[in-house]
Amino acid sequence: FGHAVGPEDALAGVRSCVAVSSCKGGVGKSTVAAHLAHALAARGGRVGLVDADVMGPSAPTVLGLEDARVEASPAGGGLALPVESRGGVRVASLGFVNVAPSTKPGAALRGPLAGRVAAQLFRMTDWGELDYLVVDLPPGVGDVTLGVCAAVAVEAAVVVTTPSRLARVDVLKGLELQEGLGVPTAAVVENLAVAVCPGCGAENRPFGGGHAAELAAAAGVAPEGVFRVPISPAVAAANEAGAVGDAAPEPVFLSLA
Amino acid sequence: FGHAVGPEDALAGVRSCVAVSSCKGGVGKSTVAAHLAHALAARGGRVGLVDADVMGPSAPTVLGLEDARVEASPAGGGLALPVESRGGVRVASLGFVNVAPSTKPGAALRGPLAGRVAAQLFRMTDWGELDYLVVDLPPGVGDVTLGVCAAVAVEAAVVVTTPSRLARVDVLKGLELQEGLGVPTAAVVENLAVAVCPGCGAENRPFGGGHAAELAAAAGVAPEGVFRVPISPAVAAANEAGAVGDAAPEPVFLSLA
Ligand SMILES: Nc1ncnc2c1ncn2[C@@H]1O[C@H](COP(=O)(O)OP(=O)(O)O)[C@@H](O)[C@H]1O
Ligand SMILES: Nc1ncnc2c1ncn2[C@@H]1O[C@H](COP(=O)(O)OP(=O)(O)O)[C@@H](O)[C@H]1O
Ligand SMILES: [Zn+2]
Repeated sequence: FGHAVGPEDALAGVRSCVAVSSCKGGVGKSTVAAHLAHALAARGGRVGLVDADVMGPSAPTVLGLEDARVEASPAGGGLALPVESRGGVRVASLGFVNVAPSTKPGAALRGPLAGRVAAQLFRMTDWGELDYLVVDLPPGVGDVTLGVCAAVAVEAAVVVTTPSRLARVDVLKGLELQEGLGVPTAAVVENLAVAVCPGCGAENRPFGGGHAAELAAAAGVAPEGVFRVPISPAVAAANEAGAVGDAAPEPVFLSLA
Repeated sequence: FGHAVGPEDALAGVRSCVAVSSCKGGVGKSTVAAHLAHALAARGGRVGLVDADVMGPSAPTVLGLEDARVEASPAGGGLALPVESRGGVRVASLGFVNVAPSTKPGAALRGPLAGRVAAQLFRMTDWGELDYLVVDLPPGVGDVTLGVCAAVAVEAAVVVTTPSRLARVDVLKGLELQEGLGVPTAAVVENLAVAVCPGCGAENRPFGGGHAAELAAAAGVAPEGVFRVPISPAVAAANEAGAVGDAAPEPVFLSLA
């Protein structure tokens, strides 16, 4: 791909940027971001993924890239090359930056410093030509989200929730703050909604009834923009094994793409 | 109960303080804190609960106290009375503080301000005599955790995780930071480990194999200090209905208490 010459044009070749967000932790935001990026790549797009969850980067774990390290871009300018996943997605994560074990990334990152570090993941990476740049935001709308919005024009967000009322409260609040930043919602993902028993095939909803339609209405998203991802042993196994992107994408992530 | 006269002795009657923490969001920290507090109360203790997750307070939701509002303590001094749950636990949460709907609690709280607000939940509440004060910390070790440790002597922490490798990375890091604050770990809770099919009784582990023994070893906790909480429809239903503390506690929370 063509090389940028410095931070001011690192993002010049990026056509569109999509954030994956949620004001509630543990709903599956990193999972949706990594699987969505690989579904977009499987459909032929040139895709990047920024793991902006600087306090707890998880892209290296789900992509089986824990040992990867960042290398300098051949074009210089202080830029680094993104790490390429086996599924063909270019990834930037604080997890790839070699820090001494006792001061793991995110240990000391609070407030505005975390926002500046996240912005650097965008500007200091030599992305080249990309159709999509998918951004996995940390939970909440804090300093990192503000730093990201200052670094790049985020066209739209995919908001992830679970069926629980505990998630509903946080996610609806997050929507207000996100709209205040001028980022429209393109899709709503209700994750971990239904579990299918591997023994007898019975379905049950361990985490409650759901509020995806309410969330979509609040975000101005049409019903076709709501995607439901079941509790899937295949998704969990791919995450645990660091094998996201190795097999064909789950159908729901292809339709989300 | 006996009344404090001002912020400097609001905590005078509190015998011991236990934090419930995790560096990974969505593992069930608020669930464990609320159920543990009510198990301690069911055994006859005088118990308080501080919902220090100022960005996303959930105690009012799981306790069915969304409409409760804080009242001033009859003894004055600017202190507020805690809200009493039906299960007999005294609760302080930002969710009880009446703010205009569009500026929900936590919307503007970032960095050191969040730490100061959390500290106020301790000092501005007239706790009276308590055997235990259970604190639900926000995910991570940030400004709020520092604010809490500055406001009260936290004797020990209960660290919550799930079987997933994604949680393992964050929770082990959190342990290092917590030990740096001088807070020992009293117990490890592995939550959402096993799902039992309501149809045929088959067990499966949707979120991976587990690392509770490794976490306990890293935290210096004996094997008896590890508690496993299954994916429990009763726990989820109590959370969703705001009915935590109305029925007898689940056995695992009694043994944790
Ligand atoms: N659809 C799914 N099916 C099964 N497990 C899932 C699914 N989505 C997420 N998980 C698991 O749930 C946990 C939380 O997901 P994660 O992506 O880390 O959430 P977040 O980024 O919102 O904190 C992880 O252990 C992940 O493997
Ligand atoms: N043991 C359990 N069985 C069933 N559902 C649970 C259990 N523990 C937590 N949950 C559900 O999981 C979700 C996350 O729990 P929560 O306590 O909000 O986590 P955290 O405080 O770590 O963000 C909630 O919807 C809650 O009802
Ligand atoms: Zn079954």
